[in-house]
Amino acid sequence: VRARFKATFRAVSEAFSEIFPKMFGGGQAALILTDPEDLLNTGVEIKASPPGKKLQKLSLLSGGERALTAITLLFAIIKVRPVPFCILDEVEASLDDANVARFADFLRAYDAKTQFIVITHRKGTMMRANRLYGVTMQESGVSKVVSVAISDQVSA
Amino acid sequence: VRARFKATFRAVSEAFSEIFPKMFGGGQAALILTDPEDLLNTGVEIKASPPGKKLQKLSLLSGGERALTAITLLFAIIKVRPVPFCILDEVEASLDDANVARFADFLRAYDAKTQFIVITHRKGTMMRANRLYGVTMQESGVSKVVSVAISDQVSA
Amino acid sequence: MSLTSLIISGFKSFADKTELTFDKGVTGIVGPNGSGKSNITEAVRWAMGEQSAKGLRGEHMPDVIFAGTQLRPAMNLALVTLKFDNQDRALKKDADQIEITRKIFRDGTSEFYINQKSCRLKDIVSLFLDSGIGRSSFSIISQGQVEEIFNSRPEDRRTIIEETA
Amino acid sequence: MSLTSLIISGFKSFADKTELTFDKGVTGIVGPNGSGKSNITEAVRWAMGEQSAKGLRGEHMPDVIFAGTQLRPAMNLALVTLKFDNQDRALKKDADQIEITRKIFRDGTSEFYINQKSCRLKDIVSLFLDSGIGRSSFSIISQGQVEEIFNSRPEDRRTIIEETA
Ligand SMILES: Nc1ncnc2c1ncn2[C@@H]1O[C@H](COP(=O)(O)OP(=O)(O)OP(=O)(O)O)[C@@H](O)[C@H]1O
Ligand SMILES: Nc1ncnc2c1ncn2[C@@H]1O[C@H](COP(=O)(O)OP(=O)(O)OP(=O)(O)O)[C@@H](O)[C@H]1O
Ligand SMILES: [Mg+2]
Ligand SMILES: [Mg+2]
Repeated sequence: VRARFKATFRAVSEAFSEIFPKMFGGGQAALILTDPEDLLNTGVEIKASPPGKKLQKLSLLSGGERALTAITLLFAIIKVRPVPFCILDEVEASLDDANVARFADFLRAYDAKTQFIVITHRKGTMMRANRLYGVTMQESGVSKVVSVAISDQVSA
Repeated sequence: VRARFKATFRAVSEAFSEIFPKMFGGGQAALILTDPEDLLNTGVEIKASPPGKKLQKLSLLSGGERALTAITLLFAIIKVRPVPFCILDEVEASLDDANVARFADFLRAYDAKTQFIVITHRKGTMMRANRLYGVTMQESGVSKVVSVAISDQVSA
Repeated sequence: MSLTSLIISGFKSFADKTELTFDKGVTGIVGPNGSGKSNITEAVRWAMGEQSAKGLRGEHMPDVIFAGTQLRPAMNLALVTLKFDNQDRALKKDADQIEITRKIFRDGTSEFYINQKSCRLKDIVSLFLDSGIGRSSFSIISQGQVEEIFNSRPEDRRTIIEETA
Repeated sequence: MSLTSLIISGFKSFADKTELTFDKGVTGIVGPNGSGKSNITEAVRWAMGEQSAKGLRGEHMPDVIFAGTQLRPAMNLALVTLKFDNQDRALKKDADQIEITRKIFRDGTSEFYINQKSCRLKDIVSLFLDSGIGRSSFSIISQGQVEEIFNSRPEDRRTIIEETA
């Protein structure tokens, strides 16, 4: 059990440190064991410094930096333990346009075997999708779904 | 005390019911006393139905509908008890572009005596501001503020 | 394994039967506030066995049934079907195609089906759990939940690592 | 009464002295993630008497002092000044202009000034409280807090109405 935890932790933390600079366009991050001597009870700390910034407490990060760090950790976990599909409901709401573009590039470049279903109102994400479904309520209170051409939605 | 609570409640609930259709482009909402017979202990319920929708539990509203209803209640409160300035930090993150436009129109049409300071990354809000400050970190980790021309920022 | 389609009928704002088909890569879902996008996310979670009505923004499970509008009456049944391509046997069931259906009636009774054969909720839950896409996996991130991963304390985060193993 | 300017020096990412002047109507503040926008909101809350370091995303109050970068050393002092036009005497002090300054030093000591005269934190807090723009007013909505107004239970919401009276 301890060996397996150690191996999984190493894999997730390596993925986290590798993906972070891709998401942020630089910077560095790591997962740290609070008590490496006690693998059965140790906690896991998250360290993150966005590009050009010194390492600081996670709580001092901005709203967008926190969201993007959480997204990075999610991707590190599914890299180590792939899921067949992943549904993301407006996870990039607090990202600025540059970070949205990097996030969506990362999704688009991901192994096509993993299906991403991304609910979004950000143009940067929409334009990097393979296809779009539009949800509308032409009749009040009743949802209807139609296929949408990406070019139409992005220029809307 | 009971008379004052009753008068304040009436004023806030009237403002809430009046502002809601302006924010949502229709629909209706109300504040309801849970126990009108006991003004000293009664709670306050929030009822809201966006345009074309039947009244339902507040919890079933969408992310954007909840945010806009909360914003509406905030404006009802400051209508009854004006504040000299109001700082809003990314309150419209989950609103779609149509709702952002109504929200920002409402701010712009507000009594100019109340100063609004709005932190935003939404173009709809930016273009309705009277002036913009841009915050940047040209030197890593060090914030700097400059005045920004609205036309430049919106076409960025 | 891959998700091939989702059928929603009578679930929340989806009064009319709606089918979404999914392919490889990135599928975006867009639309105005309140149009029903997160209801789609919840339809998938519900069909996979979500047990908490509060987790679906309701008070009681029948709250997921279409409640009616000024033009349409409430419905008495909510149904969601998920279809999977299972040729790689990632789901521990010996079938190339797997279809999960969950129904709830206004009186609170429920029905569950795997490949059109009646079963219990726990059969659906364990099918996904055994295949690693159950509750604790990161296959569904709901609206407003992306930072949940930080709200856990360091001791709880080790559980995330353990479950990833 | 109106807010005329905000001066920030050594507070969080504002290593260099920065002045923002405010006018009537709507002032927008824009910029990339992490550039310092919410730090501006927190500078105002801190100068008005915010007592909780956690409420400013830190652990201890000296966490608000510029911590340094690879190119610059940490600073030893954070200072924020708020200037108000008080001709309508909305702030209960007999002065046309009111200037509030708060300082904190690396060793944790603090200084407070109203119109350049040394005072205690509680003098600043009560100045705003007596004028209705204190803690319970809705004059500052922080990032991620807009739905807080819903998270209160019906019994607690009556307090919001009472304080509005
Ligand atoms: N049982 C039900 N019957 C009918 N309508 C329902 C039911 N439950 C929820 N709804 C409606 O569904 C709508 C919410 O849908 P949803 O949360 O999917 O919106 P959304 O597209 O995700 O919006 P946003 O962009 O704001 O997040 C609400 O207007 C709500 O009234
Ligand atoms: N004491 C400090 N010294 C130096 N930098 C600090 C200090 N405290 C916080 N910061 C930095 O300030 C930045 C956060 O700023 P802020 O929260 O104002 O960003 P923001 O512009 O609101 O971003 P977002 O759009 O993502 O909300 C972080 O990168 C953080 O490292
Ligand atoms: Mg939603
Ligand atoms: Mg911010």
